[in-house]
Amino acid sequence: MKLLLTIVQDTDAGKLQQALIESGFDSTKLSSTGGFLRQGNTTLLIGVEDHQVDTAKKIVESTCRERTKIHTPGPTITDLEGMSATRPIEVTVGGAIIFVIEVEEFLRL
Amino acid sequence: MKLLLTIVQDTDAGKLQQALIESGFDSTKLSSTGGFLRQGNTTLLIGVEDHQVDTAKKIVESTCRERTKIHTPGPTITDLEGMSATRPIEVTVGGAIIFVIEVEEFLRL
Amino acid sequence: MKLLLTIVQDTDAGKLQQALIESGFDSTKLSSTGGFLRQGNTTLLIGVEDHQVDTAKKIVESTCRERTKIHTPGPTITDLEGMSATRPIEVTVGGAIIFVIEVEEFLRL
Ligand SMILES: Nc1ncnc2c1ncn2[C@@H]1O[C@@H]2COP(=O)(O)O[C@H]3[C@@H](O)[C@H](n4cnc5c(N)ncnc54)O[C@@H]3COP(=O)(O)O[C@H]2[C@H]1O
Ligand SMILES: Nc1ncnc2c1ncn2[C@@H]1O[C@@H]2COP(=O)(O)O[C@H]3[C@@H](O)[C@H](n4cnc5c(N)ncnc54)O[C@@H]3COP(=O)(O)O[C@H]2[C@H]1O
Ligand SMILES: Nc1ncnc2c1ncn2[C@@H]1O[C@@H]2COP(=O)(O)O[C@H]3[C@@H](O)[C@H](n4cnc5c(N)ncnc54)O[C@@H]3COP(=O)(O)O[C@H]2[C@H]1O
Repeated sequence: MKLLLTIVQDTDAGKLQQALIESGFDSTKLSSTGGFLRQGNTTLLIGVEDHQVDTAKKIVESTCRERTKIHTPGPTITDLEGMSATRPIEVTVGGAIIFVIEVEEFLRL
Repeated sequence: MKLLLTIVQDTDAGKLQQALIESGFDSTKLSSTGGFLRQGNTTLLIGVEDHQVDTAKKIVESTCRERTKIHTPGPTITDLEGMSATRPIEVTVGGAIIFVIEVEEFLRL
Repeated sequence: MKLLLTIVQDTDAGKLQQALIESGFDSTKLSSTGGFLRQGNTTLLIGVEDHQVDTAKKIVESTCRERTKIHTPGPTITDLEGMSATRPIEVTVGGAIIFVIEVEEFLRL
């Protein structure tokens, strides 16, 4: 078994979990926050049998969209003196980030 | 060392953490949501030495109960036309789900 | 790639994420609760290339401080009879706990 630790945007999380259920995949949702944008996102734990990893990846790929977000970097010390106000920048946030991790043993107790 | 990524029902989480402490096991709690029932559950991270994995499993097994929950599936498009209102179904939720993961290195900094 | 599952005190989490960004490391934050103190702490997911693991560890070590916290154990049954009220104890909470986990595959979809 593999654990797909999958980080997606909040807007895609519900659709993705629904698509997983329809294909017979279980998942668990954790609320999370991105390190760079400091905005909420979703981390899903998806345990899948080895032979189903490719199917699960395709489901993630087809439901999660790349988007552009506006990010206004926090003021640094120099900015607070008022002259160089930080300009908002466009940041592309990917569809999904997946860490595939080997599961040594899977138990239902 | 192994990381036991353990998903249990909210009602068992407190009891389980207490039983772990009494046996000298540390743990970290994450709030989570089940993919199918969309109800809150608890994901525990439990790092244990290799020779203690079986003891930790037994503690999880003795404190977490299987239960039956009533689940009313969300309306699908056809349901909203009013004819085939979704009937609640009984769903068995296991005592605990455990993913045993190998830890390459454990650090206390 | 390795996943550094890093548990730190809430007071250090912001500083650590900022220091990681400045060194080009991405991270994802999960809110968590310690099993013993039952107080909030922070679990960070930090995916790093193999050759950068030591650099990431040094960043964690330099931003997270060991602290002493006062912990008042919950009353046990005997305590509630009023005689042996639980005295607060001093507990040292480490700077950071890191589980280094092998990532079989890292995907940006
Ligand atoms: N220093 C920087 N300068 C300019 N742009 C930057 C940047 N760091 C990140 N970005 C961009 O900002 C997007 C959101 O990052 P955030 O950290 O909020 O949200 C991230 C983070 O929560 C997670 N993530 C990505 N890589 C990770 C890693 N190696 N370890 C842990 N979490 C990761 O996945 C989310 C989406 O990542 P994604 O790469 O698609 O999208 C990223 C990336 O395109
Ligand atoms: N398509 C379906 N049709 C009918 N019944 C279904 C179903 N999917 C799940 N169930 C049932 O519903 C219970 C609750 O699932 P839920 O996803 O909310 O909550 C799950 C989920 O959060 C987690 N989980 C289970 N398997 C997982 C996996 N492979 N990957 C990630 N999380 C998993 O553990 C919780 C308890 O799972 P458990 O198997 O004991 O209990 C499950 C299962 O008996
Ligand atoms: N039975 C006991 N008797 C006396 N003192 C005890 C104790 N159990 C823990 N402590 C002390 O209390 C501190 C906070 O533990 P807590 O479980 O709230 O918060 C923990 C927990 O969330 C996590 N953690 C530590 N070891 C872990 C493990 N093996 N598995 C999962 N999470 C762990 O890291 C946090 C910080 O741990 P750290 O070791 O630095 O600091 C610990 C430790 O010094």
